[in-house]
Amino acid sequence: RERYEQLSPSEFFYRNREVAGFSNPTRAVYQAVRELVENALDATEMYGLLPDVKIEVGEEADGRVRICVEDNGVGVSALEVPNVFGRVFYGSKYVLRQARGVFGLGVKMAVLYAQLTTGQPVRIRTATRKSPFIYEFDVLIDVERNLPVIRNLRVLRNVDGWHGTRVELLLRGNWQQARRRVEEYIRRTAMITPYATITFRCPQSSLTFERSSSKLPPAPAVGKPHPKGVDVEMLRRMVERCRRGATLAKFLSTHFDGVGPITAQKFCEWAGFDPNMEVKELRVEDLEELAAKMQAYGGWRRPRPITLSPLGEELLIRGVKSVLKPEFATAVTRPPSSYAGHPFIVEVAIAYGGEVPPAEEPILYRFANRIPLLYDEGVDVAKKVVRKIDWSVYKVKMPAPLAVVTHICSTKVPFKGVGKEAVADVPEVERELEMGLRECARRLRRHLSRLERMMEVKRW
Amino acid sequence: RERYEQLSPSEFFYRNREVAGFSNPTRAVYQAVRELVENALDATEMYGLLPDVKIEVGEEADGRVRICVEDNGVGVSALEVPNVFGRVFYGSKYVLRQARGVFGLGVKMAVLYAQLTTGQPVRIRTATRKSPFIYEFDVLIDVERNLPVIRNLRVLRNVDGWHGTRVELLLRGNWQQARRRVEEYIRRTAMITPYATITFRCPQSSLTFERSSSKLPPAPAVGKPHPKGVDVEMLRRMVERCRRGATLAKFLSTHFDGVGPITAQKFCEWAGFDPNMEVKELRVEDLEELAAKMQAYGGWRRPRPITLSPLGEELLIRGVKSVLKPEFATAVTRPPSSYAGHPFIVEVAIAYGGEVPPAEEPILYRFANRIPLLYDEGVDVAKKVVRKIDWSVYKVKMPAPLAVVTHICSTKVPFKGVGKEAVADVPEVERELEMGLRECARRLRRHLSRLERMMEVKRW
Ligand SMILES: Nc1ncnc2c1ncn2[C@@H]1O[C@H](COP(=O)(O)OP(=O)(O)OP(=O)(O)O)[C@@H](O)[C@H]1O
Ligand SMILES: Nc1ncnc2c1ncn2[C@@H]1O[C@H](COP(=O)(O)OP(=O)(O)OP(=O)(O)O)[C@@H](O)[C@H]1O
Ligand SMILES: [Mg+2]
Ligand SMILES: [Mg+2]
Repeated sequence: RERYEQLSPSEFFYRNREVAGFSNPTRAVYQAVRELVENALDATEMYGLLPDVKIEVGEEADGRVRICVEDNGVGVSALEVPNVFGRVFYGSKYVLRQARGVFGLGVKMAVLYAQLTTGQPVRIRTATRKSPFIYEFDVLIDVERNLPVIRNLRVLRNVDGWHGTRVELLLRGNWQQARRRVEEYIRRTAMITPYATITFRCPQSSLTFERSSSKLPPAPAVGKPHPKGVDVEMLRRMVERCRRGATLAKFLSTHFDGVGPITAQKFCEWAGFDPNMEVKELRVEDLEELAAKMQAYGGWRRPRPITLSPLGEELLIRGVKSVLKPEFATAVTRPPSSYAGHPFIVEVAIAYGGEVPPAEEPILYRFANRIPLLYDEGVDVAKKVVRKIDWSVYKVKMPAPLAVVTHICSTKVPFKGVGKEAVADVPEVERELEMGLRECARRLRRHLSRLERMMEVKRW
Repeated sequence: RERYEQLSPSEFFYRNREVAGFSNPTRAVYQAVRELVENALDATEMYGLLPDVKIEVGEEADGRVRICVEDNGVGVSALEVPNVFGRVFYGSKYVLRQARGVFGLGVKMAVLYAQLTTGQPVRIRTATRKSPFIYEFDVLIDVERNLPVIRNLRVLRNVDGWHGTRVELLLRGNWQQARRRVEEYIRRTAMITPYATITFRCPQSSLTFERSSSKLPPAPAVGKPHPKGVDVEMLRRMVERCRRGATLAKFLSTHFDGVGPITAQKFCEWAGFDPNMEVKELRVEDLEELAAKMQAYGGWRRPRPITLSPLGEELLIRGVKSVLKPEFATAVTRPPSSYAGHPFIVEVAIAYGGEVPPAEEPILYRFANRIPLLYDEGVDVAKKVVRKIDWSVYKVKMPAPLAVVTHICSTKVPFKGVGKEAVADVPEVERELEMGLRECARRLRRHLSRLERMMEVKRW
């Protein structure tokens, strides 16, 4: 008598689109734009290409909003276009490496929102590098089955050797309200991507951020999991895929980041496991014990940051100066740290005076994996840390012209939700943010003391 | 060269378990308990059964935590047990009716967390009403394929005519830290379910809340969607399932809440559609226009609250008095309202003096669909509303012994995330909360004025 139902992933997010940030007609427009822009930047900078990203928003009759984002990235192979744009939980970023994308959901949410407000497909135009053809597809999502539906496939000769992707959506939303947020999002993105040329056009305004640097930060590499982040399911799968005869020590030293034969031996002795045992003989209870001991062992090498790509202090200061135009700016890139086996790096910058507007609290600009976060400041770990600081200790008296910029990059930023707006207060991350912020605050204090002394000298 | 991957829903939540509230070993224990308790209460009160819920937490050797929740509810049919406990996005609450459950994900997250920390299956014991048998299953989740795996199925004779469900998990987590939160969660649940008998046992403590009322609130009924909440995908599916020959007016009056033949006619005239047209002849662009006009039309009847089950002022005051022991308490149940076609009712209570501890800000107890919300107060709409109020206007001077209780019930509570901890600030909900809170505050002011006058009389 009880009626049970199975929902496909697309059906689930169709019904619960607000948990992915599509909570109202204003926020949905903002989210659609950002999902496309984040994909465009990933598709360029992660492949050694200096990004050229064009964003166009048009207002049509009857409240329709046309959103178009084009990039000069790696493009999407024709065979993959349907799933990439039309199947929830499909993507190429499910590996251990810092990227803006992480869920395999973003562009599908934008396609879904357009489809449920206008019924219109997303229009894709794409070519991979050196492809002799450019492909144009219209894609709809069969929501109940989480499958792509292709319309109007066209193949054109790629005479100019173009490569990249152009994504065009037609949706209904509140562009009037969303515009300011979208402009701010683009402005802040440009602040930390000086190697990208970003142009934005809409009926009311137009912004152009020309590339001010041709130096692309080195792309991060894919890494292996760190032993501190294991769980029983992960071990069970890894062991299942091992060949017969593999020893426990060999298993550990081949599957995990920073574990060599010697470390594997030492761990086994500490944990009370025989390093030469056949790893496939471990039973479930042994895997549980192994996981717990791997999490607890203090002798692992720290996660290596080869999977990360921090902005660096120079880039951060330059971005802060160009956008906020302060009288004083400083930045700190903390050494690599980790939580639950995930490496992360925290970067903090402070801007003071000049054109920074005075306020009762410091103005906070938050970034994570190079994405500007504009919503949910109230539950973000960066806000929590900024509130902890007693600024009078650093000679700053409120109201003050003070801005704080935070950037967290990780193979897994602890986002609180799939809408990627706030970062959870993981203790290790909180601690790193505080250390970075206090270091910047000390430098500000030295600067303000110096100013004070200069003022006194003048008076004599 | 680019490697793409498809994740199953269980694989997605295995990798991103923090977005479902399983963000650390303390929070995970709390979340596992609450997912089981919310299912137990739904399985009883929504079927006219006075709930008896037993919660037991045990600490085993090596940091294992055993969580066991048993109810006297409707049970789960043997054929459904595997999917119900072992398949993400499977459930019976995907209908338009107020319930604690909404995502078809909760118990699977708890099963998943146990499985990834200990490798152990969830142990289920269940019998439906009048079932001659009791079924015992051990269920694991094949995470990569989102399929249940059954171990140890046992069938026993149901000699005592028992009905209900017992769910037992073995996981690793921080019970020491989680205990206080779990106790508070149970205490607040008991505050608003006086018709339930809830017992809680753990190594350190034991709580018993005996039923103080045998009057079960009427269960809500399943409703039809309201025209204000339509979208193009919804219309497209409804039209597809219509039989040939159905007119637009007939379509509207049969598929939507509160739309009769006359209202359907009036709407069609206003919207410029022919009420007698064959609804299956609408093309995608017509559906888009129809959806937009249905959202915009001001002549619909308000959503009927048959799908809702508010607590009521009497129950709310009694619960507040028994738990907070104030000197003064009052409650308001606002009239039904709606947002995006979803009916909702806001209820607010204030408790003052007595054993309410004085504080700089009112202590806020938030509830949604009868679930206590303990985390993420910083982004919850109820907190936003409480902060807006200037309490001095109501003769309350901080610090003050003031507590505020809010309850939002809806066919779709606008939760910010699948972990169900904070409610988004939807304007209609925010407005109702403010109206309810100010009404309670005015009553408090009258009470405080009366006290003032009594004090003055005494001085004479
Ligand atoms: N502009 C683009 N150029 C090249 N590839 C793209 C582009 N946009 C999307 N893709 C591909 O499509 C995949 C799916 O994109 P989608 O936005 O849904 O998920 P994601 O970016 O991987 O993660 P997230 O959900 O966090 O955004 C990406 O992983 C990428 O491989
Ligand atoms: N104790 C129980 N007694 C009877 N049925 C249950 C019980 N627990 C779970 N179920 C059934 O299993 C389904 C799935 O439960 P699950 O917690 O995963 O999802 P849900 O409660 O529907 O939604 P949510 O994810 O919001 O909790 C429920 O819809 C219900 O039909
Ligand atoms: Mg993306
Ligand atoms: Mg549930």
